[in-house]
Amino acid sequence: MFVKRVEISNFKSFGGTVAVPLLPGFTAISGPNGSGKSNILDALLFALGLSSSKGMRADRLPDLVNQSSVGAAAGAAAGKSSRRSTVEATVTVTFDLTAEARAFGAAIARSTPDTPEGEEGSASGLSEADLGALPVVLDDEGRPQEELRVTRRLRVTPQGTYTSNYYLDDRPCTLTELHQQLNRLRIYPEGYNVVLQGDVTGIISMHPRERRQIIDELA
Amino acid sequence: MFVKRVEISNFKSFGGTVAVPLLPGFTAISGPNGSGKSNILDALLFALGLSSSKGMRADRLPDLVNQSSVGAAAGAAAGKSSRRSTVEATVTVTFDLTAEARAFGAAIARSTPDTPEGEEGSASGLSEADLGALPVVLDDEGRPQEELRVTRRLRVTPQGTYTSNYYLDDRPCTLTELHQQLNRLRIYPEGYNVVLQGDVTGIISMHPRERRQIIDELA
Amino acid sequence: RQQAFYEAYEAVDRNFRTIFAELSQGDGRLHLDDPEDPLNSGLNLIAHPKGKPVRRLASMSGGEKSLTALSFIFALQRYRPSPFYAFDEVDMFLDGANVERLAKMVRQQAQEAQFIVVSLRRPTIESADRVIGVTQARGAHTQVLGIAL
Amino acid sequence: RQQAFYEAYEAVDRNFRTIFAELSQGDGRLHLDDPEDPLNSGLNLIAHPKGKPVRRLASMSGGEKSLTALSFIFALQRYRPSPFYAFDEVDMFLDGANVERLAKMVRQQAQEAQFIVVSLRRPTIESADRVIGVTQARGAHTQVLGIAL
Ligand SMILES: Nc1ncnc2c1ncn2[C@@H]1O[C@H](COP(=O)(O)OP(=O)(O)OP(=O)(O)O)[C@@H](O)[C@H]1O
Ligand SMILES: Nc1ncnc2c1ncn2[C@@H]1O[C@H](COP(=O)(O)OP(=O)(O)OP(=O)(O)O)[C@@H](O)[C@H]1O
Ligand SMILES: [Mg+2]
Ligand SMILES: [Mg+2]
Repeated sequence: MFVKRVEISNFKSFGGTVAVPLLPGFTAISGPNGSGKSNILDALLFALGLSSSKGMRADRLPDLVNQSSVGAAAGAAAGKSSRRSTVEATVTVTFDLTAEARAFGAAIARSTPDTPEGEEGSASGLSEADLGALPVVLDDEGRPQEELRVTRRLRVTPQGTYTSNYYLDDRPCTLTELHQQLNRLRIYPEGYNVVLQGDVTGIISMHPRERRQIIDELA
Repeated sequence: MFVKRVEISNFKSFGGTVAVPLLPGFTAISGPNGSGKSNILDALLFALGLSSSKGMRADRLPDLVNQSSVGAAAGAAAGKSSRRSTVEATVTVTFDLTAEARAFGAAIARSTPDTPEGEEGSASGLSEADLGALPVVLDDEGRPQEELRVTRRLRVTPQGTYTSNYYLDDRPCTLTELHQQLNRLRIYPEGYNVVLQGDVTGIISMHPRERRQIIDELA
Repeated sequence: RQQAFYEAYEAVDRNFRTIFAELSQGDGRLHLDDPEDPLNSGLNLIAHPKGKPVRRLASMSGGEKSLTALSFIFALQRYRPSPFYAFDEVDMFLDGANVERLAKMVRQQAQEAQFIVVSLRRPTIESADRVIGVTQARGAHTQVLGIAL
Repeated sequence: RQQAFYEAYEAVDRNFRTIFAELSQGDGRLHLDDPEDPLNSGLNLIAHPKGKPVRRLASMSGGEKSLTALSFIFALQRYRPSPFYAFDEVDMFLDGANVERLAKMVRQQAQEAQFIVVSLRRPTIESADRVIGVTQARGAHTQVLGIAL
């Protein structure tokens, strides 16, 4: 599996909607200071619920909504909300699961040799444990999905109150449900697969016990 | 004034004695990772008493003595002192004060117009306050020095106890006396003229009150 | 359960030794403070960059710390892969030769997982399969352009 | 005494505005939380890099933070000079264009004070009056070679 697209709307330095297309393998992101490179990674973490606001360099979630006009920002810097209407920031991360879907289909075909011709993809030949171990996402009919979309929407009212909602394939879900789904795809909040700017030597300065816990969580 | 030489003996990655010659203006220091660039700055801070052992990336002062043999280091990593004899690390920083000495001489000449021919450099025409404000170092005869040497010697016994001694022009002095002399030359422990590796954004993440105190100390 | 820990520990240790040797041309390994009681023990990284004697982690240079930390992350990856890795300027401390070595290793590891790497360093950018260029005209919003390599 | 503070504060503020504009091509200034009670107040840095709206300091990018911090240090220097400055890899977050601008400013400030700058970045090294090369053969001690430019 791989991330095939990150769509960023009104989040941090992204006004309007920007689609960042991605492919498997090695993608580099570069550009001048302050252009928005780290913000792309923040968007990814934001959508997957993998980070606190501090982890995205924001004091509070409302700071993550794009503040592109000088007036709005001056109001924000002075500590009062200067918005006239409710604003929202949305990020959608789309995972490509084609390989997983095919592997699953092949596993099913191998494990159900007696299935009559024309009847495909029933999970009957595999146990719950097998299913749990395979990184696959099944739709309501039990068929493997070739794609999974995770969306997070942050709404901020003119008074400054805010709500944050998660969606899996456009259906609302809780953060816990999202993380359970991500765990099945081997994505974890403490996964050490994301290293933010300035943090690379963090593993060196952490306490030895904390470092050992990384192995615990893997085992 | 400027630093004209840093002589480093048996300190961190410097075995034997290495003299680093310096000049006024803009000097760059470069080389591969781990070669000893940051250690040169640590040596400067060490000699001038401007940093704690942590500020030089050492847990304790004895870690600063060069440990060049695998045997000694293995012993050290295991926590016991494996040294057979007392070892020492020494750093000498030499300041060039030629410009200050000449400015002082000129100031004296201007302020003592009745001094008979042949009689130079007496501080009689200037008040104590004037002398305190000028960045100059006077020798025992009241003449301005063209050079000032600051030395620090760290001795570590086989048992692991250690002593650290400071010298101004080879005469023992206390850390307080050294700092008073350095203050007169406008060198302060909290001077913000030294930015260590990884610290450049520290001014941004510090507490606003701490930042204001920087201005307090300047005023 | 202690068994499960040892299995993970030894696999990561084996990986770390190989990867660290390749990245830093030195020797490194994991080390448990208390091998008898691993679930309460601390985990240390013993690193000899380039044939130097073992030194405490804290006294290593910026570049050496980066290589050691990245070797550990790659060692974890080989044991328990994540589907994607997102690195933001992890090459910032590295000298030219080490950036090249790291870029080569990311290329290798990218056969097994997706790597999204923010970097300002030429050897890293040149080793990628493609570059996403990010710009922001004066005061305007972030714009993104894809550049195939 | 409050008078002394204001004198220093206003001088550093004036310097900061000029220097920040030159380094980042944006606008910046100092700001006191409580101008009436400066000796208990916090000191903030207001920075608009490149015409962007003011943003909290924490949300600035790595490169923007570096330029802001360095502008502040240079602003202090112009008010109360130190005889020497020692910078260790302060350009590590900067993109190519910003490294050039910083190197140019260090050259300028180096007419007034001695600058000893550790760097791995070519524009910085090429702007110096001289380079001290530092090497360490496998496991051996640090050696130092001077290279005039
Ligand atoms: N809510 C927001 N609205 C508008 N702009 C924002 C918001 N939050 C952050 N920014 C802007 O985003 C920019 C930082 O972007 P980012 O950290 O991604 O830069 P970068 O490309 O990683 O730069 P560097 O190379 O210096 O690390 C800053 O200029 C900041 O002002
Ligand atoms: N007491 C000591 N004895 C011998 N070597 C030491 C001692 N203390 C530190 N070192 C060595 O000094 C080296 C680090 O040097 P330094 O931090 O100056 O490197 P650097 O040139 O700044 O590298 P980088 O570019 O990665 O920052 C390390 O390899 C470390 O092992
Ligand atoms: Mg960044
Ligand atoms: Mg260094």
